[in-house]
Amino acid sequence: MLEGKFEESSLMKKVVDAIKDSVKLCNFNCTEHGVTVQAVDDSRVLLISLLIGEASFEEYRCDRNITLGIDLESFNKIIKNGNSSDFLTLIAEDSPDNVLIIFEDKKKDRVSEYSLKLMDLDSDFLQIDDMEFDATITMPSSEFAKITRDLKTLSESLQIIVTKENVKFSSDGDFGTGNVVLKGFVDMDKPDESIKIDMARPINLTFGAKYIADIVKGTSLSESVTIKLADKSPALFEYKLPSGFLRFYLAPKFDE
Amino acid sequence: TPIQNDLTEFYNII
Repeated sequence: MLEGKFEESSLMKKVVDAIKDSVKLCNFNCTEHGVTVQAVDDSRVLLISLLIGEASFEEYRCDRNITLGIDLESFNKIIKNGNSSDFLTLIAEDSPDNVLIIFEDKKKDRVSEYSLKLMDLDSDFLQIDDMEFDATITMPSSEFAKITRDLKTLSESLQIIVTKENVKFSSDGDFGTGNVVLKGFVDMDKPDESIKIDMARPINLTFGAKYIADIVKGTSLSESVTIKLADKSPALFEYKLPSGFLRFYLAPKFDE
Repeated sequence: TPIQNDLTEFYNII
């Protein structure tokens, strides 16, 4: 049996918001260590890897591994009904047909209970080995979201170029070009505002702007985002959770 | 125009 209680429903709301536009159906795999999701978008260009660790829950128990096949659009309709500050409890039997979603208001004696029908989902699982990356950038997630939104207005592609001194985000479209250059710096008072660039080898990669626009929907999960890049390889974009992470793996574009 | 790659070109499906 699964019984997981969050101190606030806001974390699950943000997680669903962050992934629902990339994948529609996915299995939530529940183990004694927490909840994991691995799902690929329909075009197989973007992969989501989520870990909500046991410590993200106020109370958590999962005696046996349980798979919850969830339609995220339906789940989102229910999860939106709770207030962000409500306790959120997920309950499922060992071989469940549905999952119970319970919101409890902390001040009033109000308990809202919903049941979501589960689906039997076949899903491809991609084996991602630990990769060596040539460059790692950690920056404020809101800044990365703004750069993505701004440059996406010019072109379908977004180029990320990393040199020893800086990282350049660049787009080249029909009516014009744009780029944003960031240098590494340390903000002692607000560490999350810092920009860290670690580079072993220079990088020049091009990505589909619409996929990066989907990735930045994870912005509300974390103050900072870490971008890991390797030549001619998928990039990793990571938002850390209090215990766990939301990672996006994005295949690059290559010149013919 | 650059061509979009598929993740399965990099990772194995299991």
